[in-house]
Amino acid sequence: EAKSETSVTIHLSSFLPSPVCSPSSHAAGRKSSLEVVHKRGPCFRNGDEKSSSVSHSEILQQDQARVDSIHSKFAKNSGIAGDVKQPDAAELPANDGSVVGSANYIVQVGLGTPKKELSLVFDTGSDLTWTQCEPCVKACYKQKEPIFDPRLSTSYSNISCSSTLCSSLSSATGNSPGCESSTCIYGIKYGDSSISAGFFAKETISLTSSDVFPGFLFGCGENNQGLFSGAAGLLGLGRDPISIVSQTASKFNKLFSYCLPSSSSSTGHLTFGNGGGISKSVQFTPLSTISQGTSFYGLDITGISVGGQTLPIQSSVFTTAGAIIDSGTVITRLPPDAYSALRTAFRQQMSKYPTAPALSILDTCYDFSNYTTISVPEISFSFKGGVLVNIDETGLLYGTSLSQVCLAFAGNSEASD
Amino acid sequence: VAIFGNVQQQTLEVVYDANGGRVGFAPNGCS
Repeated sequence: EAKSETSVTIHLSSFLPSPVCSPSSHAAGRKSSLEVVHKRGPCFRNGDEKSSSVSHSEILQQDQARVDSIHSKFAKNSGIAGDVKQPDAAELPANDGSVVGSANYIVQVGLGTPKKELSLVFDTGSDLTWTQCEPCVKACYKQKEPIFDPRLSTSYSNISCSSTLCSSLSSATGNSPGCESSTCIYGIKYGDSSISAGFFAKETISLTSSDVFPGFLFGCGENNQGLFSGAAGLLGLGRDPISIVSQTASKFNKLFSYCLPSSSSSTGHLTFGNGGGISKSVQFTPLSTISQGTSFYGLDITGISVGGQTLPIQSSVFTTAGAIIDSGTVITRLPPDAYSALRTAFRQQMSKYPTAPALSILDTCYDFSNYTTISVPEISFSFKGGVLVNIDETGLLYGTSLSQVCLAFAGNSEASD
Repeated sequence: VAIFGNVQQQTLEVVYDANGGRVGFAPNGCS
């Protein structure tokens, strides 16, 4: 891809992912670093055959369920009656603060003694780490590796109901813990109605061979149902005391970084601590705490530019509801006025291309069937503190095929979302 | 809230420094 100051030329042959995995050596070269793969790409051979048939439209619907859940948490906690439909109640109360849905990226960690490798979805938008556990008393879905069996580990122990650790589940899961034979029971339900429930326990977790943490608190799931696509569970990277970020703070000082790969056929990394050195080109913006959602990582967006032109968006548009960064949400959601300005500018600069029907939540789509290269306006975000982030060309468009490629942004339905 | 999603985070180095109260971005984080 050639890049000018205001536009990006994309060779469409590179738009569709390769069926062959091309791993990066980046993770292997860094301390305390795990390889990140996309759960629907060739770098993750999962145990769920159905996952490969999930359509982009379904992925976007799952993504919207996740976003609805995040919004309903903020509406609920701020005392504002949200107009978001709550997920149907099944066996657990809906936890609208923890949402997995479309979370896409997977890392492999070791659990137990002896260590068993497990592929977990990593998610900065939730807190509790859990995995499926034998004997799967009620339900387990198919996963890539053998399901973890605590009976085969010498370092596993359950948490008792009377422990203060048990009551810490409430903030991490949104649900009060249960108690069975004096053993603490967790339950969590996600925005797409996926669930996990089971024993709240301690176990040794091995991030790498030199990063081993005994007594790590996690959920050992005996009832697991949902859209996890072969992953063994979830790695919660939120800000709650129960997240892996907080539980490993003594070593990593609540510092971690990641790079999500440019396609589902390449790999990235998740690195705890400074990994031997944070890039000198990193620009930092202050982390804001949103009172209604203290587990989330808050950001302050200050502006957006398209094709080198700053969009005419009043600052209040961004400050009304604030913003978060989330590794589990696929498509960036913007306040309605900000999205409207972005869409207008993008459409103007893309007017020479034939349009295509909308794709689920994406309403600005094009038919590039007759093109080998296209020129797309560069999109940049400004954050508080003068941080300017140019969105990579892989983050501008999202599509099913060359006949339906869409602007990869969407608007919230309300300015207060 | 607005949400900065994972499609737009691709290839960036995203640094979470919770104790330092900051989030950082750098280009070409995977290469």
